[in-house]
Amino acid sequence: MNIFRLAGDMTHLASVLVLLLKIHTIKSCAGVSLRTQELYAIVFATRYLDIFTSFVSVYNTFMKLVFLGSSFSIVWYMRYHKAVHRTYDREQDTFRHWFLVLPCLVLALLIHEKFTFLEVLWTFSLYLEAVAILPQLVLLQRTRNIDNLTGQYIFLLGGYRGLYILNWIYRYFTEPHFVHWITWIAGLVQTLLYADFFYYYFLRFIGGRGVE
Amino acid sequence: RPSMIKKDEL
Repeated sequence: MNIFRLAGDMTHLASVLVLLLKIHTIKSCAGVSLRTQELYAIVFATRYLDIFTSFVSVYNTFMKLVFLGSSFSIVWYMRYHKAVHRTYDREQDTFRHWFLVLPCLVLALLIHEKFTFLEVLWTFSLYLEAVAILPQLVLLQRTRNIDNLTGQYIFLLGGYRGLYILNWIYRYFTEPHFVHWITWIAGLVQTLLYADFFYYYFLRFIGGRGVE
Repeated sequence: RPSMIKKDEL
């Protein structure tokens, strides 16, 4: 564990907590894409399949449970909670996210480190996470203005993988044989997809106004 | 092989 990875995990945790805070306290998911949340639930479900078979550390297992629990409960809130469900913008959240799942699965079957069930699904989760934010970014452009909490959520979610890239650079130079091209390229693509959001975020958010 | 290293990242 290094400071970059810890910062990345805390940023990721913060993004999830901000979203849960928004949905649970003000009972609203306005501006939040259910499709992105569903993709993230699939990402964690396919990435943490080894949660009971390979123990790394208490921290690792705890964080996996937090990410699994929060992503599925956010989907549940947005789909079934009567008050929250009413604030979901169904008409605008129309990105065909299932069109993202299949190509990622095919790519994982073609490009992976080992051809085993767990490894292919784990690789699939990396590819899917790289594009999972697309429905949310499309919704963001359609709804123009979003509230601060949603803006913070997207900012933290985009930032965590950027911190992971610093972690990979650090580990590459400090650990022999630490080479994971698939993880690195997927992580880079994922972070680059946030580039224009970050641009507007810094323009607007830091200026004290909402993200437009 | 590097991939034998446990997946210690989230």
